[in-house]
Amino acid sequence: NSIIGENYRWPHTIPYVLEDSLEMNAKGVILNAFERYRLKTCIDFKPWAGETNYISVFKGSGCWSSVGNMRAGKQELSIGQNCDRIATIQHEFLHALGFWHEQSRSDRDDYVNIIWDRIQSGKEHNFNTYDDQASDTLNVPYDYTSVMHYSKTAFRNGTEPTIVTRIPDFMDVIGQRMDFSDSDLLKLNRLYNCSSSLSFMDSCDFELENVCGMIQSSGDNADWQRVSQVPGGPENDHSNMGQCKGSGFFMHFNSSSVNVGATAVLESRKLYPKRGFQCLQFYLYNSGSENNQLNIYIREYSAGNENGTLTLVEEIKGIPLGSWELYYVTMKVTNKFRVVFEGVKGTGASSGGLSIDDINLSETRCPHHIWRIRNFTQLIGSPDGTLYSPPFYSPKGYAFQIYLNLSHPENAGIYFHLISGANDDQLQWPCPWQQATMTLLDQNPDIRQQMSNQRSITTDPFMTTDNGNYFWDRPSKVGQVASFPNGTQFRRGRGYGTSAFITHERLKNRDFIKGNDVYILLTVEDISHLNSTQTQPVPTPDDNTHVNSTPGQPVPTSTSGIAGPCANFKCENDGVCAVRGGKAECRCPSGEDWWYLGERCEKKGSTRDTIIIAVSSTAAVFALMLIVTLVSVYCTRKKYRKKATSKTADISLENLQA
Amino acid sequence: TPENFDVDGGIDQDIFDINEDLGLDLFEGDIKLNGVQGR
Repeated sequence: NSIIGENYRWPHTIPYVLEDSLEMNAKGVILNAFERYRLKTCIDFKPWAGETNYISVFKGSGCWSSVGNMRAGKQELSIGQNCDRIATIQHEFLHALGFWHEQSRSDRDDYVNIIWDRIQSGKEHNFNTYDDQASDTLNVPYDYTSVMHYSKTAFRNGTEPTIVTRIPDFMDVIGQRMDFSDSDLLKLNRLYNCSSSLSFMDSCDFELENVCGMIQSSGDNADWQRVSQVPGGPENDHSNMGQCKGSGFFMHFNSSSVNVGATAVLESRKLYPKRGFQCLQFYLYNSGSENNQLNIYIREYSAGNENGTLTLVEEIKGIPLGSWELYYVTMKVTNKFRVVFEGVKGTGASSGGLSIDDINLSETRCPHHIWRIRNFTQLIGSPDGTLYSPPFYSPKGYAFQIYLNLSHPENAGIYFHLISGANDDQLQWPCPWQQATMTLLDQNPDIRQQMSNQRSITTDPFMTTDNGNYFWDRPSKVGQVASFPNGTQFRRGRGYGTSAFITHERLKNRDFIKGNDVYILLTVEDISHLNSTQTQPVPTPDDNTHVNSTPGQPVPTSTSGIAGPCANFKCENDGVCAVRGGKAECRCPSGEDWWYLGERCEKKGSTRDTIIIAVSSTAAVFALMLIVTLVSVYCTRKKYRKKATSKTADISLENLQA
Repeated sequence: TPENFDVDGGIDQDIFDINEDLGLDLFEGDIKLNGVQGR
């Protein structure tokens, strides 16, 4: 549901400024939202470098945006208090990119009923529809799952819904604030003519016989087979979990038929990285020996190295038997490469082998930790539904634990706890500016269609509790005694999170629960660098921001104020030094009818001079033409006069003869 | 003091609820219109 008019479009890479007023957590979440745009669309974001139009994200009152590119230079987008949720930010940026709300489409009455007497008085205008002259649905059907759709409770004056979907099943779907829906992406990619995304590389669920262009290696003992079930397990693939007869394929290495140490190698097609860092995500099933192993290599091709260089990235050992397991592998490749999966038969009995399914590769950061929760369904709404994760360490060394509360009748809550850990004596306390991102994974086989539910919190070292302690001080000082399942005691700090992480309704939707397993992905990163002001822009060379100096005013010799090519480059007559293509050059001042020119603005020009030059050159040309004309007339006349006299002479001779 | 600190204060607020509670009267709850766009 987009605004009509090319003038409302942004360039594919949108300049932005994260203003100082933003909360730290909001800054981190905004950058995470940008990563979702880079993965699923062709929209990218870059720090403002002086372009004419840019989006200024600041902490205003509430969460709001304009619709489309206003071409007004600085365009504000407010991420105020409580707006620091990733889908809220995606929603506001979709407005900025030119999208209205879904239920204001011209055809919405075919799909929802608006219950007007349940709307707060004076708010009815928020439910207007707009004809297809004002907005364009881009030939995409009405989307109940859009992140731009009101929820059923929008602007209600009581407890009854203001929006009733004509298909009842969507009543608790409208108003989702998890991620882009498929149709959101279809519309955005249509509106901006997207042909590729920045960070998506490949996704494979092995449903097609071409197995995504993967190739078997010749230097191994066995091949991987594309099958839909294996007697020793798995009974079905991970993509469809046996729900679809005739489909549901995966790749299997039958280790029961080879010797210990035998290998089966499967290589991806050649891939071309852009960002230099990648995350590989896949599911692995072991129905063979518990000593079976999967090695992940990179075959990197550089100039003059046709066969590529094989580099071992990860050895996956101790693969649990009898269930699909999710794995992440971090990579750092800058040249053309293949991902190589090498199954190795381990010692011990082996009736089945190794199976792989639902591979996704993207140039994104992998989560730091995975918390797998088995037999999940029975925990929802149950008194037993209060779970603590195993302990994890952040990259900086902080120990933490996640608390998931499913016992509430409607909502699931999630909280982040610092706990006592081995590094505490070496760490800074209170814990400063560590952003914890907790993601409930939507296990859709294709990463581009995953609508994972994510919340982030950030440790504010200045936050205090009512008893005067620092909230994020070391757990051994402010925490409570707790015990791990094995009886080991430790200290747990207070939890920090939300009781409204996701509704149980939505939790049962999509692929959050698959094979009765749920995955919570965890990342804890240091965002203290976001505490500083975003670097000031240097005017971009292709930009039309002139620095017209008023004569007599002090003008910096370099607009960027940064030492560089302009440092020793002097411009005369108040010219301003600017850097274009790494070289210094002068931007000369100009006025109504005068200007300076020349490499250092050493020459002066004016309209009067130009006119004089033009007139005099015209006069000169005219005079020249006149002279040429006169001369040619004279010569012509002279020539004919000569001819005439010579003819008379000839005639007289003839007469004489005659 | 409660075991856990709830950043949402125990309620699940949508964008429009947050803006309404702040007394904002934006177009369709979260849109800042410019003069031209008057839908």
